[in-house]
Amino acid sequence: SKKRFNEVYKRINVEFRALFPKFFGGGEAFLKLSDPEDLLDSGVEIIAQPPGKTMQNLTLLSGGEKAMTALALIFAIFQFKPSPFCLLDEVDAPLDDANNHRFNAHVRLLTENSQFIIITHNKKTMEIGDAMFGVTMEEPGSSKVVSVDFERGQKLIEPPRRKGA
Amino acid sequence: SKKRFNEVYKRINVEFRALFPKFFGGGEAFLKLSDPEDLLDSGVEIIAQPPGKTMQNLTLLSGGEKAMTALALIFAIFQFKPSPFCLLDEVDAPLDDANNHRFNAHVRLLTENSQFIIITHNKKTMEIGDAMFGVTMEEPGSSKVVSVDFERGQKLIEPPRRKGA
Amino acid sequence: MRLLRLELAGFKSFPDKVSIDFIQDGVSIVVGPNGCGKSNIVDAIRWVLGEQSAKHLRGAQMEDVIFGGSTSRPAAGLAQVTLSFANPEHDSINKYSEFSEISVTRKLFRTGESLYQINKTNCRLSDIRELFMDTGIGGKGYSIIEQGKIDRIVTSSALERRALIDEAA
Amino acid sequence: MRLLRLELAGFKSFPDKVSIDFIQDGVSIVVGPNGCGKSNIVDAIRWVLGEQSAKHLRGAQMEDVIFGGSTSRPAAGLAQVTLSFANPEHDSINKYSEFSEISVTRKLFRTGESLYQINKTNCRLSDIRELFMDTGIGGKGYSIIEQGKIDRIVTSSALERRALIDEAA
Ligand SMILES: Nc1ncnc2c1ncn2[C@@H]1O[C@H](COP(=O)(O)OP(=O)(O)OP(=O)(O)O)[C@@H](O)[C@H]1O
Ligand SMILES: Nc1ncnc2c1ncn2[C@@H]1O[C@H](COP(=O)(O)OP(=O)(O)OP(=O)(O)O)[C@@H](O)[C@H]1O
Ligand SMILES: [Mg+2]
Ligand SMILES: [Mg+2]
Repeated sequence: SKKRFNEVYKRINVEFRALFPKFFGGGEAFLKLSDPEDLLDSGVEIIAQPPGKTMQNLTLLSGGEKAMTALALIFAIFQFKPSPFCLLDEVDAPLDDANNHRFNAHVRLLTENSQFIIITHNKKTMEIGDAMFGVTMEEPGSSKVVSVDFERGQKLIEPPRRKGA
Repeated sequence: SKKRFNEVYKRINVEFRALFPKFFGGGEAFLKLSDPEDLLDSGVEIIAQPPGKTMQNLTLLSGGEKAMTALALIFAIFQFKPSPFCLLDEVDAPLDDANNHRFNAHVRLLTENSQFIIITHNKKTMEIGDAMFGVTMEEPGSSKVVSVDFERGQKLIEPPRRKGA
Repeated sequence: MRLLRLELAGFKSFPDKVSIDFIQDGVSIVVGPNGCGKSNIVDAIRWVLGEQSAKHLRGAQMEDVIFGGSTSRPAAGLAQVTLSFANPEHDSINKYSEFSEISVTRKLFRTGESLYQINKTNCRLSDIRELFMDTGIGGKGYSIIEQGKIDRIVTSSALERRALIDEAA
Repeated sequence: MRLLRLELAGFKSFPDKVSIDFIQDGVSIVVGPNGCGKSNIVDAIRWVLGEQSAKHLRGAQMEDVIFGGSTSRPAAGLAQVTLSFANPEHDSINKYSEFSEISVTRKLFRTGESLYQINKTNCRLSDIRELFMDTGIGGKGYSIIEQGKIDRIVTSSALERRALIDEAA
């Protein structure tokens, strides 16, 4: 219903406004309704302004800035209404070390209410894991899953140098 | 002209066929004309089969496999006709350590005929550099470029933890 | 609701039965070389929760999710995925409140026949959708971010973004 | 032809004049935190080589390439980029063979006026295109891969891929 959407939208906006400056070390961001008169069908815009920058078209944001803005919105929704689990496939690929650190720290906070499953190649992200699964194709073309302890996990990612490497 | 396209296409295909198995430690890949009867307008298809896998639709390839297949084709074209420079913006983001290593090794080979400019967050890729430039926004919102020696470069990527990190 | 385990057989690059027991609290990390099958696991979870578009599973037609063979194995005839949840406070909708564990299953035969099950009993896709309504899982949910799609929320249209907020409403 | 130096002023996030002298042989690495301006350098090179689409430069209109200001600086009125090449064997087309260095410049004023130059002399875009014909640079060239676009060659249409081969022909 209209009333319900408006309430949820407002609550998520509060969370997003609070989380963006945490992720960017300043600046501000918020959601805006494309058509506030029409709560039933209005779209939702994102306005984001990293610290020190003027308000610009979102398309001018960098790869890492777009990813952090998107993560801030997803995590804001989770803070309002945690889903049982969150599955993230290499979302840390565009992030620099500082942003990777912020992402990792915030995931740890959200594990109070949701299980996280994170696919990554990044060693710093692996460090926030409580368990680790390795997917291998020891038999080429056929996937298997092994559960690894942390130390072995490091070895798993360095597959034996195949000929031609 | 038709004759010229056909000759170039064949030569690039030879390079691509040779490079793909090097990048994948086996398997095979080649180019195919969509319409061999019409050399003037025919499209060019890619057929790629990583080692151990059956011939499948390219869309089923993984993120890293697609990136390595694309790099194999680009580098094959460079091997046929080196362009004065090659500018790559975070192409190593989807790669695991083994593929990153292969990519780095091949770039070094191609520097014989072309200058390479590589934007990356990956420390292993930085190691193949002969010079390093750091882009900073010490004044928020305004970019500057400093040339750094290798050791300092490492520091540059770890920006001072901003508040909120 | 807590995610317990994922079981797959004959799904994409997984010819043999594979079972992953997720830890109940905290973060599970999935690692492995390029092309080993990590994103196929994400596709398996989206498929069992009701994904209808082959293209969104990176295939041309839905049959592409059935193991297509390798140089050492024949193609499979069936793809099957089961996702099990613990139902600690029995907080699910009435129909399943007496079960402490709920599992959803999806099967696809090469013949084209497909079926859904909840706790091994055949059901319709709408039953599965109903089970996860209001949880943020499945459909346009905000709980699964596929590879390379993290900035879609920022670059998508305002209406698509609204659908995300609607899921939480 | 060897890339010598890139100079930009008032272009995207670069309000002040900045000059990058590339090393003549080998690999130049560019690093820096998210959002600091690395990909803007790629956009500067594609722009000076004749890029006509604002959307391909991640903007809405071409004016978006002019420095739009920051919390501590006013917006600029002009964006200008110059790319210089060494012309060792004087291997360029006849017109420029007596120069040991060739530079191409592009300027855009907020008024909308824009101009191209080769060695500081006004010219047309077609002159710049002619200069780089058959080198793989500019246009549909294979020498610049933008962020997030590496797998486009694999996912694009067969005709787009042909354009890449045509560049090398
Ligand atoms: N139906 C199928 N039968 C057999 N193999 C398949 C099938 N569908 C996909 N594959 C294989 O799965 C592989 C891709 O797996 P996936 O995308 O999960 O890799 P990944 O581990 O995510 O890799 P990356 O780190 O590069 O993202 C491809 O090599 C493809 O050939
Ligand atoms: N005309 C302009 N005026 C001022 N700033 C601009 C202009 N155009 C783009 N920017 C700024 O440039 C920044 C993006 O820079 P860029 O994409 O080069 O970052 P990057 O270094 O590549 O980062 P990443 O590592 O995340 O990819 C944005 O924050 C944007 O606000
Ligand atoms: Mg993947
Ligand atoms: Mg960038």
